[in-house]
Amino acid sequence: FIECRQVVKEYPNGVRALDGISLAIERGEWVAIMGPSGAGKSTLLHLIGGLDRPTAGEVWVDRIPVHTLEGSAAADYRRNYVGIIFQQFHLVPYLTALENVMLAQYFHSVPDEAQARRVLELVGLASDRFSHYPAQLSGGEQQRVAIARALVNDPPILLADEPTGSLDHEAEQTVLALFQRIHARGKTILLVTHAPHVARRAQRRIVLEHGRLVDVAEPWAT
Amino acid sequence: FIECRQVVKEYPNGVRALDGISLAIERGEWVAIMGPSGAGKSTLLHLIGGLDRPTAGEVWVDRIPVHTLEGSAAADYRRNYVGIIFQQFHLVPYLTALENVMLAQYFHSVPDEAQARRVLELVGLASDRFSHYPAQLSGGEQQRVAIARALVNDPPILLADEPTGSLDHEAEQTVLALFQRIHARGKTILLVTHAPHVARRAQRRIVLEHGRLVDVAEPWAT
Ligand SMILES: Nc1ncnc2c1ncn2[C@@H]1O[C@H](COP(=O)(O)OP(=O)(O)OP(=O)(O)O)[C@@H](O)[C@H]1O
Ligand SMILES: Nc1ncnc2c1ncn2[C@@H]1O[C@H](COP(=O)(O)OP(=O)(O)OP(=O)(O)O)[C@@H](O)[C@H]1O
Ligand SMILES: [Mg+2]
Ligand SMILES: [Mg+2]
Repeated sequence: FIECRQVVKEYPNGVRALDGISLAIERGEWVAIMGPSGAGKSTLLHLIGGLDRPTAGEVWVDRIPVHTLEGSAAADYRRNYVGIIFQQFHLVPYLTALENVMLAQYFHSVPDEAQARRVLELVGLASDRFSHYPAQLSGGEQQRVAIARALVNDPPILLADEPTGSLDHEAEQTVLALFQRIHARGKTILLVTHAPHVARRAQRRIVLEHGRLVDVAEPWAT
Repeated sequence: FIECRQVVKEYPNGVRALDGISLAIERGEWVAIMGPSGAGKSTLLHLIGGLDRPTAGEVWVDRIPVHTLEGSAAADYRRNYVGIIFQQFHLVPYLTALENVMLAQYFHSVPDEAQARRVLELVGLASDRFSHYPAQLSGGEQQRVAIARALVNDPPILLADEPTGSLDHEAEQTVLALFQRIHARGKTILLVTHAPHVARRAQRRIVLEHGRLVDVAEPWAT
């Protein structure tokens, strides 16, 4: 369903963030992507999400050559296939929490305020925070808005980059339970984390180090 | 050394982020500030750092009425007393990692490239990343630049808001060991975290919930 073939990503300044990655992910799998800081985890997620293109190699999703997509073709792919939770959230500063979630709906199909509210409740955001701007939200509240935004269109693939890093224990449990529910409905989840207790929820773990795959454990085995 | 007296912070939209906080921190203490997402931890740090002023109550640091400081008086206080590691890093996007650290030196006294480089090495950033801009750094690399920037002027007080949230295990150990060394030299550390293994390094833990102090454990006891 998701396949990387000899993927290389070299940034303009010569940094080789991914150095020949090959992996295959089944539809409906939940995979944890681990590895040290700077290993290339976020880079890998960006390439699978069609946000950037590899320097070499191929990225295939549902038989679509994602590595060749640009501009509106890439936007269409993302709209139909992926929900992305960014490590730095990337919320729109001049839109409220609710508007940030509804913006994703607008680009996907049609805004639906009731549904946007429902998803924000599901991730545990207090309803009186829905009208706050990102700057008026705590770190953990911003992260929850980013999660809601990625989930609201019910995408077949969830790309989650350290999705609970700013959450306290209780909020983290809420979010992971939510991921477990959508996974049970057939979603494919790629979750970047350096926390073993989060990675444990996945069915399989892959480990990156200096742009290379160093470990693929299947099924989960530590 | 650091004292809050009945501190209240109410944001313009009516959110009462801090609801009457009173606490006293000795010079040279390492205190962990814990509590759920939205509890008011970042807000408390901002008030102690003179980045914002309380709605009511007083913040005293070394007998300076920090709650009354504005503009250049507040900037002078920060320059002389605090190094701040922000939860969202807040690096200057158009300056490199090294320049971001040297900017803090420039505002404090005088730029010193050798020393800036030394601190970046101490936090574990690879030297070939020193010339990268924040957008060209991984999440963990950006966080390390933010840490270096807070430490480079050797401030008497370190205000650290989730300083290792984006770091892998090894980098986290490096940073915490570094904090332990500066603490041994007499620094006062206020560290916001929701990770018990990080809080454990502190001498004392205070817990916030909905803008109030609910627990003060002294000495460390769980
Ligand atoms: N635009 C860029 N230009 C140059 N180098 C980059 C760029 N973006 C990232 N890098 C480098 O590529 C490497 C991989 O970055 P990436 O963000 O994928 O790491 P990561 O595994 O997500 O790390 P972390 O756990 O710290 O978030 C890093 O060492 C980083 O410095
Ligand atoms: N500018 C603002 N205007 C209105 N409300 C705000 C503003 N900034 C923060 N808040 C609210 O104040 C409360 C406390 O925020 P704060 O950032 O201090 O929480 P925190 O304890 O640091 O949380 P986290 O662990 O999620 O970072 C939050 O519920 C937040 O929604
Ligand atoms: Mg990353
Ligand atoms: Mg905070």
